[in-house]
Amino acid sequence: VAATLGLTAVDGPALQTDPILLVPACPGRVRFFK
Amino acid sequence: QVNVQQPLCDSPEAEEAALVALDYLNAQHTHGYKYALNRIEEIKVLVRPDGDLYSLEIDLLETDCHVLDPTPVANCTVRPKVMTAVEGDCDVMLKKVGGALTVIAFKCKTDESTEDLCLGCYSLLPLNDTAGLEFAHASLATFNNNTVNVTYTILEVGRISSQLVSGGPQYSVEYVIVEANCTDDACVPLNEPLTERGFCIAKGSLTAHTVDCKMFPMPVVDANSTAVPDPALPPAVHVFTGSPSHKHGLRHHKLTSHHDPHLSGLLSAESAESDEIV
Repeated sequence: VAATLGLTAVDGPALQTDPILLVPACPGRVRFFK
Repeated sequence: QVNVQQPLCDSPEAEEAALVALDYLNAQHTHGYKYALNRIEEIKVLVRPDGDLYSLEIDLLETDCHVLDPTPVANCTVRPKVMTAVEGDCDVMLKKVGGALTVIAFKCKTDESTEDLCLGCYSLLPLNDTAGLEFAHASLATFNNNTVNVTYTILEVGRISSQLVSGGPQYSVEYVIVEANCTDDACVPLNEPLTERGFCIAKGSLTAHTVDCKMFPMPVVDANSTAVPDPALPPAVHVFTGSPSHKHGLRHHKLTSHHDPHLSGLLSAESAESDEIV
């Protein structure tokens, strides 16, 4: 897709803003109460 | 060198493993109540050629469905904190082979939450509390007086709690009943496949109380009209014959605490957390 659009892959700092990285892996959500 | 993956605790993969673990733990549990999943605390996956190993830590909460109640745990109500929540913390090891997850070991610790207790609230009593058991029998006598041709006896007491009010102690007791053959001396529970069982909640005092019993659906009968025994039916050794089957002072029923048949070392030993004999 990047090649088709003529984009350049960027690594390093750009990855640090990925919102997925802001989600804590564990523990998970509380379903009832703590 | 071990390849360890750490999926998100709320990922479908983690949820699938947690639900397999929950069903297994509830199936192992022969007394007390079913547990519901409250939170996935931790998950690690050890990728191995002979099948991935899942190390899972889950937080469970007690529901109001007795283990003999066939209601799916998804339809059971988790007891609120104010009713003194009972919580289970479990470490579970599962193995995934051919896409299917199987529990291979677990370790559970059961505790009750007392932080939200208040003046006038019900508080849990030991399952062998004399006055509480006396109230349970009084309420069952009331129930038996309103049944025709059948007499029930107590198979297991699930909870006893009391509340101090101005008129004296008020009890709230939950117990499982079973059809029984009664003489003047004692009642012997029937242990046949089609023996009727139910779950009762009684509230009030010795002299003024309400008792509400819900009978469990009968076991499935196959094409040859032979009743299929319910696997949840406890063995005869647990039957109640005038005194509670739990002679210790447990404040509540605990999850089966430990099962690590082949994997000592995979689960850290934290001592025997449960006194209940299963």
